[in-house]
Amino acid sequence: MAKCKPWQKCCCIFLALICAAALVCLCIATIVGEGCISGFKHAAVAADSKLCSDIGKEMLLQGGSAVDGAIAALLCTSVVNPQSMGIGGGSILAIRNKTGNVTVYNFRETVPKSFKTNLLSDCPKEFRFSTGSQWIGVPGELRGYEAVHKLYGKLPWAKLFEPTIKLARKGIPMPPYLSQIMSHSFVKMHVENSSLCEVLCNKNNVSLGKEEILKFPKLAETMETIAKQGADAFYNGKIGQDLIQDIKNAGGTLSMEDLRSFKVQVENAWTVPLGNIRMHIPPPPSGGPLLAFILGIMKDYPFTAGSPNVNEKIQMYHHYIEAVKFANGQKKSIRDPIFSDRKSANHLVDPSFINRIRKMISPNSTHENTYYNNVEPPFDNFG
Amino acid sequence: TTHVSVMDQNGLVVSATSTINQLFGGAVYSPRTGIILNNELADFCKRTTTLQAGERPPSSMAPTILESKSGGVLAIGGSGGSMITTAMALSIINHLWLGMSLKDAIAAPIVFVDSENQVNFEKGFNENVRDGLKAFGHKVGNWNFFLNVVNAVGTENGCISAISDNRKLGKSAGY
Repeated sequence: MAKCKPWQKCCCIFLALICAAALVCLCIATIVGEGCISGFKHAAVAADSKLCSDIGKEMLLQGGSAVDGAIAALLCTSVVNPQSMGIGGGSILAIRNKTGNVTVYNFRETVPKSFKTNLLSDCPKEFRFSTGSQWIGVPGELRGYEAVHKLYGKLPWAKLFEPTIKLARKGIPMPPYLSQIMSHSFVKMHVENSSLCEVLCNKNNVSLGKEEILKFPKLAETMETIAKQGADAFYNGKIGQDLIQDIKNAGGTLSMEDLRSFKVQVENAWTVPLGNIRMHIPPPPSGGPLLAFILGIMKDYPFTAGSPNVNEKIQMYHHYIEAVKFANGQKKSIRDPIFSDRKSANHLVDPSFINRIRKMISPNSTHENTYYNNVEPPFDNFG
Repeated sequence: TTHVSVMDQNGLVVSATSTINQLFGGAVYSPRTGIILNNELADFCKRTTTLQAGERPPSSMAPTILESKSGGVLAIGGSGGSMITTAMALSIINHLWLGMSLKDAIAAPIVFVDSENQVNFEKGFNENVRDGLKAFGHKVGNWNFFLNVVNAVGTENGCISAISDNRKLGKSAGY
């Protein structure tokens, strides 16, 4: 057999390497999703942590719907990021069904039947947390999950709770983001000087640090009951009674009647055209109309896709900042339409109003706050 | 606050924003149930009229779904209190009109216009652009808490792109 020349050997090695690289790419593509190297082929979840995105994905892989995935991921988030959300809170969901209709389920908290007289005089006069039981709204989270699960759920209700019950009971190493947040001295004090310390402090009453284990054994029990008995255990049963008792002990005013009468608000999304795009937003009192107002102003300015130069960027951000200044002046229009003028925010998506405001934006200068109707603005908050 | 975007293989899309309002709500823990309670009524601050039972406070939360004529869908939402609107608006502008990938659109540093109309630049924001904006007369604030987070799932080139914001150390999942 004739011997190969050195250059032929090099070519063979080079070809072999290309084949191997192609094979690796193919394997990755198959694992991640056929043909989608930088994304997924079938379904996906984007939550605030890998753990909760994975739990949502697991539900989808078991034949669950996007709603099952979302509920499971949210329940998980209540343990991984308890500073952000939980079953003591509320949500807004936009759901697009297979025919393209978008419905909004608003189960954000509501004002209880009885609340502290002159509550608003307790509002902070400077930028700080509002702590205490007087600020508690009627939690809507579980009624909302129940409503959307009845319509769109494919997996059994209890199944959605299983992974989170395990996490809450066994515990997890302090999640990196929570650990980062709790390392700030003012957050440490906030936790250590409140009833939160019962679950977020170690046995020395010091807030949990990086290497420690975060556990919610009582929450695991509560979730187990709700998984077995449904949301009624919270709104009509023992869990609700216990919760109300604790709130009363902390000086709050919530009652069983508040829990029993909580209703999920279901309505069509507002649909707003943005050129070739249709944007479906939640109606007031959500921030949807303000978002639509800003994008409505921006859509008719020219954009340089790709890599705009510095001057083009300055111009774009200037228009954007001006649009937001006008949006700040419109924040007062966002109110619960059931309890105020039903149309108080309609102008924010009205093209003639948007065009009028766009004409008020100067190309290279800005104005005093009164120009934007931004008088006595509310404090910002950081969620 | 947190946001979850989900797309399943049958075309159902969910954009969900959930909250207990401020950090750990009102810092009230229920020992009998293990539940941390919200402080949502604080969102009524600056209201001049009386609250009414059953009323919901105004919110920045805006779980949104966008669809293109060609059938593309994007479920997007954010957290970070007052910064939600800005974080979402700029992510949408970057993605839809500046042609950035969803990942880059969300990762790009933002400019936040606070309630006093001062502009605040996130770390990494282009300095030349910042100088240009200052020259237009915008007052610069000293906002320290860039807790803006956007999570989104969208169709991109026949695949599903799912992005969890790295600002909160998030990671998406799918198959």
